[in-house]
Amino acid sequence: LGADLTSMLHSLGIPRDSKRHRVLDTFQSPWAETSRSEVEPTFFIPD
Amino acid sequence: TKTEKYHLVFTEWVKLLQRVDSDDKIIFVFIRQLIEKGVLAQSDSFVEFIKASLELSVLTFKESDPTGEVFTAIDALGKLLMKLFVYQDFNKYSRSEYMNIIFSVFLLVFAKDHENGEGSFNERPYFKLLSNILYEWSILRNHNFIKVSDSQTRKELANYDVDFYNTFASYLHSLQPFAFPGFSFAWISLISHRMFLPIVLRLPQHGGWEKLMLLIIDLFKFLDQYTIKGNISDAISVVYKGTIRIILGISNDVPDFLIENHYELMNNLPATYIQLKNVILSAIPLKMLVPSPYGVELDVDALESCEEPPMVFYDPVADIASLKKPVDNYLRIPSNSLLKTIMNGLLREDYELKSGIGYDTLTVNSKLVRAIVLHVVIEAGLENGRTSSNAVFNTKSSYYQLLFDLVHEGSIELKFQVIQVMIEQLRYPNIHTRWMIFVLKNMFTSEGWSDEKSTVQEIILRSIIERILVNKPHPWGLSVIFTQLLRSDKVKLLELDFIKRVPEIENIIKQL
Amino acid sequence: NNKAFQNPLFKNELEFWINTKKQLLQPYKEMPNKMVSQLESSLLNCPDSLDADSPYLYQIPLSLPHPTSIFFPNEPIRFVYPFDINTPVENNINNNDNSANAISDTENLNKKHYEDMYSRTSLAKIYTKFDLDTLFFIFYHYQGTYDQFLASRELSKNRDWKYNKVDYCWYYKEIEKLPPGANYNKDEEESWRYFDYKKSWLSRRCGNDFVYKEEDFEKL
Repeated sequence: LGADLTSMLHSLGIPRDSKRHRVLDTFQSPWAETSRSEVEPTFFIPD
Repeated sequence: TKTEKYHLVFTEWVKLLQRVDSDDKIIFVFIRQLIEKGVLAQSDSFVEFIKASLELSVLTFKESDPTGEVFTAIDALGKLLMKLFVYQDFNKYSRSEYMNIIFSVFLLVFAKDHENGEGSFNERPYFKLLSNILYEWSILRNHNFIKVSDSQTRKELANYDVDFYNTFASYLHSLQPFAFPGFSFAWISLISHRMFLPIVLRLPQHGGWEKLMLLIIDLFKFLDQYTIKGNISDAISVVYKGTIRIILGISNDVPDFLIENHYELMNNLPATYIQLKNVILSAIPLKMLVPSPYGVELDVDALESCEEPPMVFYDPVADIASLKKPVDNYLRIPSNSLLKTIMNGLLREDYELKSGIGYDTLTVNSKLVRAIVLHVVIEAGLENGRTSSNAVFNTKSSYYQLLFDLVHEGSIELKFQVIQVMIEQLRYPNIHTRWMIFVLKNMFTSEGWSDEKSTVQEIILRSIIERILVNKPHPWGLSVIFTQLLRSDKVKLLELDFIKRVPEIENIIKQL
Repeated sequence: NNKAFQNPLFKNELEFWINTKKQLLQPYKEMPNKMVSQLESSLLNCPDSLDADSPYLYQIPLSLPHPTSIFFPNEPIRFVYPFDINTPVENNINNNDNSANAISDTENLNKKHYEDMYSRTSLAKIYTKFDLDTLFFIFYHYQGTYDQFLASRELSKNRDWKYNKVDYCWYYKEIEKLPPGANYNKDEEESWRYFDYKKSWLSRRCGNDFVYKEEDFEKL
């Protein structure tokens, strides 16, 4: 029967109603349990 | 020994990086000296140096206090490899060869440690090094390599970008869980790495899609192999959880990848993974607004989006092989002999063991069935665009006829396989979904089944219900057809024998 | 006897790599004990988000290192902002009625909240609460870091400051609405401010001779 994915979507930061935004660029790890800290995404600093 | 000398040089590098910024002039001088003083002059010495450095870094990790800095040497190695990538002259060999040498050395040192480690193998330093390489490259490539001052080098690096990711992906493919189970969780973390996955998904002209599909299929095959009914290990459950989370991320960010590759994904997805199947097939293009599938006034035929054919990255025609001619000929002019040829071609030479819901073996080539059904659907969609919907939304059309005949003439197993694959085509609003709703509804109410009407209806309904019963999401087209069947006056679901025979199902239908 | 196995560079390792190819061609139907324990060991050692984070290499220290409590960690903290604490934007969406929350956030409601891939990270959310002073401090003293990036993002996208790449100063355009009256030809007046990081560490008004030249400013 699968599982209720609400909490998984929530932990991914995927909203249901408000505007969609990218999640893979700040993806911490495939599992919520190993995603307890945020990771540094790509960023650009002009010279 | 030579190895000890390499260790000394590498240790100097590690220490240097702890004292100065990595863009400091001293760093450049150190690297130039590495080359000029012969440490890296020949490819042999280069290989030996990298090997020694990697082995030392891994050893340092294993011996470090786990509460302190364990990755100092690994971090330094990653930085060194990328500095060399940028600063070298590349007269003797190309950047591509350089990368292959590095990854090959990595692979061999890694393989020996994994197989021979006798319990001391730890995936983390290897993961860290690959993660660092991804990090270094993503910094370098930012804003089209604008930080690289030399314009010639900048051009070369920009040209190499797609190759970089495809090379990385190729080596990841070698590191897959079947080959190195001790690296499985690190591997899954790498294919979904924030500096790999979203970039590969968006490379120009889908340049990374083929290799990415290879990796995802590696994962699916691994899951398929070890998803044993009634006995799924905790480790495999965790792998599954990570997989569905990654696919959800892709569905959110780049749904087109799942949409255009759904065929290959379905070919390799374990048969009992219904929710994951739904997640993949529920993907909707980014800017599309989708009307509620439950709306009483929903008219699928009136939707503009339902005129559009979905993109397909991998043409199933390639998989139809020897049956392409009979199928295409049948679509031109249906005939019994062509049908017989096609049906014979769908039989396997030997049993395939396949863990399904209610079955454990297949005698029918399910992949070939999928290829043919999708091919017919694609052709129907094209015909709709070329001529008119009357040519295609017509139970007398050869497109409908072929699918009908396969279900009519086929064994129960073939009926089931064909219908399963047809129901996979119920996705977001598009011409394939719309046509498939037409086909399935007509098949459900058709009087042309002779004494098999009930069987066909049961299989159609079973295939729909097993996808609808699981937790969300559900593909739009699937919800549409089920809603229409529930509401239809023509179809009185509760009066069907096979529904009445199973009280649990009868109750569900009653409630819905 | 294959030549590859004679190569002294690889011969020790090659056989281990070759052996793994067997499993790719013909995977075990049931996991043998060795494989089970390897898989479990992999699960146990599973890399976490800290492992996947950017390598922590040398960073130029602040010019005046300040003592911190021994209880403060040396590594930067990357915690996860609790999702159930809404940002003012999310409060705005959820509280369309005149509830207490909406009223207390009036100050924040007037602030911009630029949306991009960084918006939902804890750090970016925290930076929306920083004073200008703090943002400038981070900008000038943590050069080349993600922190500097976030500070300039906050200054540029949410606070409307512009960065001058010639004098390395941040500038702000103030628009003052003039009261309707006979003495003025216009209904608003523009004046510019800049942040003086070199001397006074204050924001100062630009002189009347200041001319805004677009090409001098960084397009962020």
